[in-house]
Amino acid sequence: NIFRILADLSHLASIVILLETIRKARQIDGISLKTQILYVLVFCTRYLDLLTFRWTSLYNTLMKFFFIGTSVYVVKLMQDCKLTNPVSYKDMMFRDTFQIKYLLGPCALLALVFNYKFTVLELCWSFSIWLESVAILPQLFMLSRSGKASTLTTHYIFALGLYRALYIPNWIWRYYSENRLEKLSIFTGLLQTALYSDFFYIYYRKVMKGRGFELP
Amino acid sequence: NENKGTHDEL
Repeated sequence: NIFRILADLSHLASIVILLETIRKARQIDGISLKTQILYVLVFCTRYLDLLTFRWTSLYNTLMKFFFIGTSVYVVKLMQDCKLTNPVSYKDMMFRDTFQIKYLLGPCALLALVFNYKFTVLELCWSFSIWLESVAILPQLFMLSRSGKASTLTTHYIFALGLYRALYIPNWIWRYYSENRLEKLSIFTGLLQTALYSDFFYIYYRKVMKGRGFELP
Repeated sequence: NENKGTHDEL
């Protein structure tokens, strides 16, 4: 359906914006390495089913490889910055201070409690879906500490947030058309979108009106 | 629900 396609396109767009930002500007100011590492973990645990060869579709499989590949590549590009632009790297590390153990621990616990089956694959899937819902927190924390961000960084966060928000009408659509109700995805999707809501509001008020992102 | 555990979304 249209919402799901738009959501996936928005997710793709967010990654392209991020890669272009890092490659062109050769700096990583305002981008959280911790959030990017969490995404590597999210995609690697979510798409373990690639190893079972029970593929849904070519589209699905290609997208999975793309998300794993690009998330690893982003982390590598950011690590490279240690040598190519040490000032920018140091500045990023100085601001990227969110303690991710407070996300990893609870997500692992939630995965043990809420899952569809008590198998390695399903537990990893559930862990990834919980972790994805909060993976943006180090990035948002960094943003709130510095109080402002480059326009490209805010476009990246917006596209990334929009992707999960668009999955919500997709789930409503699928409930009516296929009688499909995936409670875990829906709950974590709502949680994820809620975490972005404050950002969305400021993005709408400032960036979309061409005023640049600055926190009140 | 029959759809449980069939992860066809990204």
